[in-house]
Amino acid sequence: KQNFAVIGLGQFGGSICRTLVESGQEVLAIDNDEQIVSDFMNIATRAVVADAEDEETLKSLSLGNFDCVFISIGEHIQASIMATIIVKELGAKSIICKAETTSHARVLEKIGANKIIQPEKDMGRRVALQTLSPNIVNYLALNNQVSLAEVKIINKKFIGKSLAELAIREKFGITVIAISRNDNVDVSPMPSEVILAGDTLAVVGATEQVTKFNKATD
Amino acid sequence: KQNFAVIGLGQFGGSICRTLVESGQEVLAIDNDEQIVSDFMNIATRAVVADAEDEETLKSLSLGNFDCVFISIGEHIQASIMATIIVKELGAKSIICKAETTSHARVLEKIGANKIIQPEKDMGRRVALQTLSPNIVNYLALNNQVSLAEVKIINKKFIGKSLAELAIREKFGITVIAISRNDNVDVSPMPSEVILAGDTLAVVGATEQVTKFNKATD
Ligand SMILES: Nc1ncnc2c1ncn2[C@@H]1O[C@H](COP(=O)(O)OP(=O)(O)OP(=O)(O)O)[C@@H](O)[C@H]1O
Ligand SMILES: Nc1ncnc2c1ncn2[C@@H]1O[C@H](COP(=O)(O)OP(=O)(O)OP(=O)(O)O)[C@@H](O)[C@H]1O
Repeated sequence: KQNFAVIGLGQFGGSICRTLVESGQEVLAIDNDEQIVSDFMNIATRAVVADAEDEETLKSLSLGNFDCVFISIGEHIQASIMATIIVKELGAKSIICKAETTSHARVLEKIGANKIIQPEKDMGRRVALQTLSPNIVNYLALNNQVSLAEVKIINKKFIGKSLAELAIREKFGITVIAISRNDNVDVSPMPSEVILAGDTLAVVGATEQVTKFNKATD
Repeated sequence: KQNFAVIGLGQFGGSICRTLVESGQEVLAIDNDEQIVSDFMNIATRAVVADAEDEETLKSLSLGNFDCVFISIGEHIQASIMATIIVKELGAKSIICKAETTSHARVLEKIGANKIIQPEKDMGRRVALQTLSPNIVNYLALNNQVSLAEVKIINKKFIGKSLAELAIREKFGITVIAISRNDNVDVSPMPSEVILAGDTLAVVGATEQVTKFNKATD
């Protein structure tokens, strides 16, 4: 059983806190805003009003004994940096920090944050890429060269033909690992399986090949 | 060729703008802060100082002719709402908005935003789940019942055995679709393939089966 602390209960920290609690974890929630702490009294295992820059208070909360401390203060960069230094010196096993900007991230890295997240920057990238390829339902890079994509088939030349007829592996060098139709997923489909309009194909292969296939299904 | 506009060049909007430009798109970048607009002069196709609440200015920028307008103003909720109403009335094809809070999101939905994103809330959830399952490198739900997970193998009882010996499909009902080792990905691996320490297996199957497998590899 691990114990978690979340310092800074804004949109990012609050979501971390709620998700951990929903997953059955024990969470100490900390913020210097009394109203916010009061809101989290019924959510977190324990909710405390404290200033993240106050070494004595953080020490008294035994933050050094925690498996993972999240420091989710973005705009108040000074408080984020001070809290990270204090919690690092107290000896918490893992410190995960929000960074507001790239320079904020560089400072956090220097002072020993184990993991640094820039939520708005990451999501902005994700949203932009998703907007450019609306028929790509899901995408993840398995490593630098191989990717998986879930591609909605809207191009008529794919519809009504079997996987064998489409010869996807021969033409694109990628493997169709599943076909989702309505709410059903057919994993490792037969070559005789016929593609219908609206089908979503999960494919794996070299990233450039997956990209070529995506364009072909537009 | 689509045309995009981004109103609000904070961390989220700035990242959307940069990602679209990197992908070869034409982007009109708008903010009411002169310093920020000046920073984007060398990034966006065009960068303009304007108040998102000023209907005349937004009209003069022909925002109604854009395929997609991103309104990425979070903290200034009033400006976000006004800009959305104006751009909706001007007739832009698609409006994608950032919402700071759930109540902000409800208002945006009512006034016609096509898509609403809460970046910090989504990333907070993601980071919390990732922290709880560190050996799950990647995870995506193919639909409500079927998931894909990339799982790092650290449990000794999996190591040094072939896929056939481990009988993963028989035991867990899931399909191993790829093995990543160092920087190499072996798609549709042979049953004779032996698992080594540090291998990452990409598996597909019913969500509960994938979850059971994840726990078994801890
Ligand atoms: N010195 C501090 N001590 C404790 N809590 C603090 C301190 N400074 C800020 N906070 C709290 O941290 C939370 C997030 O802070 P802030 O608004 O600076 O970051 P943010 O990154 O903009 O938040 P969000 O996650 O909503 O985007 C707020 O609830 C705030 O009250
Ligand atoms: N009325 C307005 N007109 C144009 N731009 C605006 C207006 N109000 C705010 N902005 C700009 O929008 C950007 C983001 O605004 P704001 O800080 O309110 O949102 P945020 O969600 O906190 O940003 P971030 O994406 O960094 O988390 C800022 O660069 C700001 O200058």
